[in-house]
Amino acid sequence: SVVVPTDPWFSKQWYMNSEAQPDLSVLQAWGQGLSGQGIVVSVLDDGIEKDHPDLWANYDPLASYDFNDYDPDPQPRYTPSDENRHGTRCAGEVAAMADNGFCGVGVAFNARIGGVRMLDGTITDVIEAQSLSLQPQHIHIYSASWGPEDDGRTVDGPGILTREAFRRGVTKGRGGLGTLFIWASGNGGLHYDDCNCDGYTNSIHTLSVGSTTQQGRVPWYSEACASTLTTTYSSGVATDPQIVSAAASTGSPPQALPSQPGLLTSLLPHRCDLAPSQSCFENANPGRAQWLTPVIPALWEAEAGGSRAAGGSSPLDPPSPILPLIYIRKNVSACAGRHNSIRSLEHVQAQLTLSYSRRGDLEISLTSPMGTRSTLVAIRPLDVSTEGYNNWVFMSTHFWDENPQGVWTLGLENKGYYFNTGMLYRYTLLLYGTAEDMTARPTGPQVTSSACVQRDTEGLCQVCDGPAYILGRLCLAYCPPRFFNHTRLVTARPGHTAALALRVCSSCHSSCYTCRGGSLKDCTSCPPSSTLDQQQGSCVGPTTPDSSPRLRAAACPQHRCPASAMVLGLLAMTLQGLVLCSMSMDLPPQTWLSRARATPTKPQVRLPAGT
Amino acid sequence: WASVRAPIYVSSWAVRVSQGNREVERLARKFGFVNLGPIFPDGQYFHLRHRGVVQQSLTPHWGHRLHLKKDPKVQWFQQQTLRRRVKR
Repeated sequence: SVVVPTDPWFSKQWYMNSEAQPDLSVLQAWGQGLSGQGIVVSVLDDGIEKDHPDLWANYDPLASYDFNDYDPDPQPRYTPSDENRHGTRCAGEVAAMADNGFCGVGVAFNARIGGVRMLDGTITDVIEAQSLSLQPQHIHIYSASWGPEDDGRTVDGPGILTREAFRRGVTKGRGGLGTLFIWASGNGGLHYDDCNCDGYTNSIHTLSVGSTTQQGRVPWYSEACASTLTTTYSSGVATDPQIVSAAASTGSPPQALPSQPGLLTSLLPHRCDLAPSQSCFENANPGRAQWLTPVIPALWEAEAGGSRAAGGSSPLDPPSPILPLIYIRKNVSACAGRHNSIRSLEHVQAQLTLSYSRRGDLEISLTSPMGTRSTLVAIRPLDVSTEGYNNWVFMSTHFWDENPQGVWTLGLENKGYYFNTGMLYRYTLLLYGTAEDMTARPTGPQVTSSACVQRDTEGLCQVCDGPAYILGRLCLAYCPPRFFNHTRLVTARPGHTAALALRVCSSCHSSCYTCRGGSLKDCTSCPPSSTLDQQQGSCVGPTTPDSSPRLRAAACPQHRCPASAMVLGLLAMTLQGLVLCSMSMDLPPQTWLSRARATPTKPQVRLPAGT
Repeated sequence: WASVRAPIYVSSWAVRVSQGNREVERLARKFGFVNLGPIFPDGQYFHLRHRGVVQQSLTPHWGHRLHLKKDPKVQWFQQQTLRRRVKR
């Protein structure tokens, strides 16, 4: 059954009531009971009104705090101009109550919602770190719609403690599943800002959310951003349909908050123990089934050990002058041939140290071996800084699912004053991805629309209502790599005559990539570092310490251990010597380092495209 | 790197003292800080404020910098600076 709230403004909430195309299938999801139940969200802003008619029932005091001056009542202190209502509006769009006859409704109207008051006072590294570390085992999602100034001339990011807070959240939050940090990408459209100059938005630890109007136009305030992971409906100019702010002290003003629908989207399915790829979002018209899948972005998978990282760094000796247009090409093998090679990219980071006479005139781009060009930062006419970039990390999600092996091209182009000069001191390319062979994925819908119709006490699925295979809590149209499908007979239960035949996905042997059975000799294809012995049906290759299902920190052979290589690399840089490690046999030794992390610890599950 | 604007130092510090709160209390009494408690749940990083230091300054406080640097129990410290953040 479809649930349609009876709130006065729901008809105006076009992004939820199926008016918008593509339709986000919110009503269908509600019909399945997915409304944020069990999820706790904290809005890091200027506090939220806990007695608001839209919020009081969902307010969570454990997810609320005032870090500026430890006020026991962290509600916003409204100024005459109603300035401090930013947080309340955010909270309302997330979890405003349904059917209460007031304003509209939040997409996750059953989620718990709290508000941290931190923007209305002195903000320091400590304040940010504390806000992002509030109750990490109780709060699932932290939502932030703030950041460095979007003035088109700032390059700023999280401090030491805030970065530590991100790292701890990702690795220890939510009982080890990883806290989700959702970040509204910049609002500096008018100033030609680029959110790759915002260290929060382009952090590997945050889910950066862009904006689009109902017609799919880029709103005036939205800024270019290669690191955006997903995009959400938002308000545009006055003539565009606006987002209804479901909770505000003065009625229901149609003001826009760019991150909200995206945040809402991420709230609904809350089976958080699996980490799907971003490709869950690629489907322009997400069907009902998509709501069944967890929407935790793949980068958590990376952090949980399900993905890999490879990378390389190269101090230049001597530093290379930046001519009006230079291209630096490097052949990258991404640990090819090793047991943790990357075959399918997710995030790509380029870390640069350079000086330039007018920073904003330098456009930096990165082109992948498959020819995808991503503008890491475009011209920023207002950025007149002479300080260049110091180890600044630019991120791109544009190479998702591509094979990283081949020639990468870093482009530096002067798009401003002809007499600009600069030096490139160091560049590092970090590749995040998985070992999955994307070309081996079957085409067509991967996750069937059938939902799990029967679960056991642990929430694991017992019966799917369609031709699907059970894998943990999911119903899948096919079993992913590392699993094979088979039918398991379950003895008849009391009161049932016939035994039940369950179609399930079971694990292959850890040495196989794909298999037809669970034994060592049932392999049908192997991971990149080993080869298939057709006779034996088993994978032959270097035995790796990681082949056991436990997580190992260093995947590369010891003498190439990434951490030590990186330290060596840094030493080399300081001593102006050559980098001692090399990433691939066919590379000149000083080019790239190899840094790879663990192979998956648990069976690698990744929801294929179209899920 | 922050952009061209000079940092504005405030009257609080972040310190890392692995021995925990008791040691931080000793440190606070010794140098006149107020212990505002742990920054992270694991209690290794602490937030200190000094009422004798001006709330905002263009220069860091060298005296307390020296104190904290010389104290053997302090593994790391950082005087806090104002961070310019805007709502989106």
